Amino acid sequence: QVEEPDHDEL
Amino acid sequence: MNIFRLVGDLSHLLAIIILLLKIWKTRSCAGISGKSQILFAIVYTSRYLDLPNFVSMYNTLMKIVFIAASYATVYLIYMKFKATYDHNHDTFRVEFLVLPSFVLALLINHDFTVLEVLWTFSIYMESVAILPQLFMVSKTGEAESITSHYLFALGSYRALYILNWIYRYTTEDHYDLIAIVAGIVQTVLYCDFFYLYITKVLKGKKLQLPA
Repeated sequence: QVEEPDHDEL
Repeated sequence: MNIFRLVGDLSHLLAIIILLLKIWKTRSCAGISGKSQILFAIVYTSRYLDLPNFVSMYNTLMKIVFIAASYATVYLIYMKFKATYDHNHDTFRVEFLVLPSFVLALLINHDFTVLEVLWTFSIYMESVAILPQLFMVSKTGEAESITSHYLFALGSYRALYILNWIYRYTTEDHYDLIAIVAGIVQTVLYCDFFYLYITKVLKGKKLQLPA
């Protein structure tokens, strides 16, 4: 399961 | 968070506020491309669908402000002050920006899920969303100084993000090539304007494009 890339930037 | 990204976000926020104030105070959206503002509303809508995923108070607050301000701007242009909207000069064919951005997002992304493809689409879309506005300025051959301040703040935001990405790569070994490549394209599109802004507007002259 590819971990969901987190987008912490606006 | 780092200083480059913080100043970048604040520059972005400043741009949005300058534009809203300009339209509200002058009760006119002359010289403003409604098409670019619609594209920005699409960008924030498709990018901030992850709003329920709490990252930080700052992150959530800024997302809400960007979404609300972009729709408010579109409302002011196409509803409240639509009599002052310059249809004749806002003629960029945005379908040539939206469709390729969407197709590219389907082809090149980090993860083929709805949220991730929409996030990627918003990244590609944002990099070219200013084109109708720059096109309109080149067609009218000039821009009010307040509009050029708006463009300078908006262009600076993504330029500062590039410094943020360099900083994050060197200190956290974190990078996102999709955002970086699109951010460089976006910033390059402003270069011509940056040159005119620094050589003219900062010297108190009006922004006149060579006809």
